Amino acid sequence: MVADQFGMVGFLSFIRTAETDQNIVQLAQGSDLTTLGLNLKSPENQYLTFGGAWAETPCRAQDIDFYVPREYLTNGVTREKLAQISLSRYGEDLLFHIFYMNAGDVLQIMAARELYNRDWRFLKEDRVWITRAPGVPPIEKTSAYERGTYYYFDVQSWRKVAKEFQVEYEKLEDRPERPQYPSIFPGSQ
Amino acid sequence: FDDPPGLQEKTEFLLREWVQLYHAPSSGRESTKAFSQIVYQMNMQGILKTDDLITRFFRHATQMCVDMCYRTLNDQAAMTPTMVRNKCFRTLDAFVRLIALLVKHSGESPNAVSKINLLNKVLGIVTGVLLQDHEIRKTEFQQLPYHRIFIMLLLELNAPDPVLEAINFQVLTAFCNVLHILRPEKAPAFAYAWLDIVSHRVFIGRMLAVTPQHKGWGPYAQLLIDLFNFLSPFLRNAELAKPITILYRGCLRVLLVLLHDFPEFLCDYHYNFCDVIPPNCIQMRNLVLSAFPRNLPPPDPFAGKLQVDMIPEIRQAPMIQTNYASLIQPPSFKNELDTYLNTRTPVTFVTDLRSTLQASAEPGCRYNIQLMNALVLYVGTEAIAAIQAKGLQPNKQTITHSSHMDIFQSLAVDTDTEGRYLFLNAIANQLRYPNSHTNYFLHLILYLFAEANTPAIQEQITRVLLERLIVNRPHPWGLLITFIELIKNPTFDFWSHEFVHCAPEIEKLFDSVARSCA
Amino acid sequence: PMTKEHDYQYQMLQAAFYHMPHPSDSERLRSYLPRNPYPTPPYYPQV
Repeated sequence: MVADQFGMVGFLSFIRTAETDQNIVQLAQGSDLTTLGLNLKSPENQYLTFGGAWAETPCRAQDIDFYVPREYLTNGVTREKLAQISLSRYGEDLLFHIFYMNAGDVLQIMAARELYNRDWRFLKEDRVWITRAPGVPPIEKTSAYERGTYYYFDVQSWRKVAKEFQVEYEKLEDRPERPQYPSIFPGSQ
Repeated sequence: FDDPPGLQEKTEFLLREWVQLYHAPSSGRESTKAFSQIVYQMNMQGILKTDDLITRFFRHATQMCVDMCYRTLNDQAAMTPTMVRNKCFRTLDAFVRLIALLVKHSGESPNAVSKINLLNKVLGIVTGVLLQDHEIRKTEFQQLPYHRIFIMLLLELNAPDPVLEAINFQVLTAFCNVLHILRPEKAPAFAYAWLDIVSHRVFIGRMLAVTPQHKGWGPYAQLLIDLFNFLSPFLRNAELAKPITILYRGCLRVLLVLLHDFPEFLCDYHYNFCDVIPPNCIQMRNLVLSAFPRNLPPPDPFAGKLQVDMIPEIRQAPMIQTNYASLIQPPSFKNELDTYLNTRTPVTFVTDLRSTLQASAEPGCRYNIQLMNALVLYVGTEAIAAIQAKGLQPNKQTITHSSHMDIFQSLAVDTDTEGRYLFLNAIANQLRYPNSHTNYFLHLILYLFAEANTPAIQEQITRVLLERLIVNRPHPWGLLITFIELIKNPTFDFWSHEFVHCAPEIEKLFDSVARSCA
Repeated sequence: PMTKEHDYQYQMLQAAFYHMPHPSDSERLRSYLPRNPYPTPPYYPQV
C-alpha cells in the first residue's frame, strides 16, 4: 500500500487526527452547512435577505432598505419630536409585534418584560405566550402545575386563542432580566 | 504636496457646513436643497474650479472624516458601540451623500464619462488613504470609516434613480476595481469589511442578477478568487485559528448563497475556483462542484439501473469561462502537446511529461498544480471532441487506445504518489452535473482503475473519491455516480482490494458510504 | 509553506478580528430604533 500522505494510510491518519483536531475537521469533514443561518430549502432567492458573510440569521424585514416614497419616511423636522419609546404605554398587539420582529435584539427582551408585567408568561418548551382567561379559574392546581383553559398568543392568526393547557410551573420563564445595556432609546428613562 | 494656501481650512469649513446642512430638517428631498447651498459655497471657495482642486478637497475631506472616526473610536468613554457608530456615521453618511450627489450631477446627463471619472477619482482617494493608514497604523488600523464610506456609497449609487441606473455597470466596475486593489492579500486588516461589502445583498444582486448578459459575473468571480488566494496558505496548512475560521465560514456562507441562487455562476467558474481552493478544502470544493444549472436537475444518482449514457444532457459540453488552454505554458510545451495529440509522436513527449509538470523538489509543492489542472481538462476536452467527431460518445470502449489516453495512463503510471494524487484530483474536479466532461472523466477514472498495473493507482483513485464522499454535504452528482459504479460493478472487483480492509475505520467508512449509496 | 508575508497578513487579520464589522455598519442610521443585538434566550424565536 501507499505509505505516505497520498494513499489510504495517509487518509486514515488524517481522519484520526481530525477526531482530535477541530481545525482539521473543518476542512476534512466540513461542517453541517444547514447551520450557517441560510434557509436552503426555500425556493426563494436567499441573497435578497442575506445578512452578509458574518450573519447567523437572515435580515429581518426592518433591516432591509426599501426605497419607499419620501412621504413614508420620518421627516427630519418631526424626528426629534417623536414620542420616546415607552413599552408600558403600548397595547399587547404592538408588544407582540415588537417581540416577534426583533429577534436577537434588546427590544425583544424589553417587550418580554412588559408582557410579563401584563401577566403573560412564556412557556419555554412550547415557545408560546399564555395568560389566564379572565374569570376562568384552573380546573386543577398543585404545587408543581395547574391545568385549565388559558389564552395563548397564536402568531399565525395573530390573536389570542383559548386552549386547555397543563402548565408546569418550572416550564414557565421567570421575569426576563433587565438587559445590561445603557438606555437604548434616545432620551428614554 | 503643493496645496494652495488655506485649502485645508477651506475644506474643514465646507465639510462642517455640509454636515450641518445635510442633517438640517430643511435639507430637502435627497438633500437637494442642502446640495445647492454647498455647491454655491464650494464655488465661492473656488474648490470646483479645477479637477486638481476637487481631488485635493476630497483628499483632505476623507482624511478629516477618518481622523474624526479614530478620535471617536479611541475616546469610547461611556459610549456603547451603537453610540460610537452613530457619532461616526453622522459625518461619514453626510460625506457619502455629498460624493454621491457630486457624481450624479457632474457633467451633463447622460454624459457618464465625467460622472464615472469623478467616482473613480474619489474611490481612488479613499483607497489611497486606506492603504496608507493600513501601512502606518498596522495592527491599530480600524476598518470602520472606510467600510462605511464604501458600503454607503455603493448603496447610494445603486438607488433606483434614472441617472444612476444609466451608469450602473460603470459604477459596479469602479467598485470591483477598488475591491480588487483592496483584496485581503493587500489589506488584510480590511478583510472582514471587504467580504462584508462583497457579500452585501445589494452588491450580489446587482453583480449577479440585475446586470444584463452576466457582465458582472467575471468581475465578481475575480473577487472570490482574491478571497480564495488569501485563505489558501492558511487553509492548506490547516492554520485555522479563530480569525481564519471566521473568514472561512463567511466564505462558505457566501458560496452557499451562490449555490442556492446562482448555481450557473458557480458552474461557469468552477475551474477557476478549483484552481485556487487548496486540495484539502474538500467541502468547499464540493460545494462549488455540486452546482448544476437549474434547468438541468440531475437524475437521482441512487435510482437503481441509472443509464448515464442515456441522459440527453450527457452529450452537452458545460460552459467554462476560463481559457484553460492558454494556461498550458510554455507555448513550446503546448505545441508539443498538440503535436502529440494529433500524431501520437514523439513518444518522448509522454515520458518527459512528469518532469515538465514538476515545479520544485520541495515536498508538498513538487508539482505545478495549475498546469496539471489545465493539462487534464485540455486533453480531456480534446479527447471528447475527437470521439464526437466520429459520431460516437465517450464510453469505456471509445476512450481507449488514443493519444489522449496515452497521456492519462502515463500520468497515472509514471508520477510519484503526490503527482498522481494531484492528477486524480484534477480528474475528480470534473465530476459534476450531467455533461460531456463529467461523462468522459468518470469513464476515464474507472478505466484507469480497471487497467491499473499496480494496486497503488487503484488505492489512490479510491482515496481521492472517498475523501470527497465522507465530508458533509453537498456532494457533486458525478462523484456519486462514479463511486456507485466502482463499488457495484463486479468488473472492478472493488471489495477484494487490500486497501479496502486496511483498518477498521476505513472498512466502516466504506460500509457506511456504500450503504448510503445503495 | 507559510512565508513571512503570510505571518504579517495573519497578524493584521487577527487585529481586525477584534473589531469585526457590525450588522448596522452597512445599514442606514436608524436613530429612532437602532439595532441593538443582544443574546436573547435560545427558546425565544431567533428569526
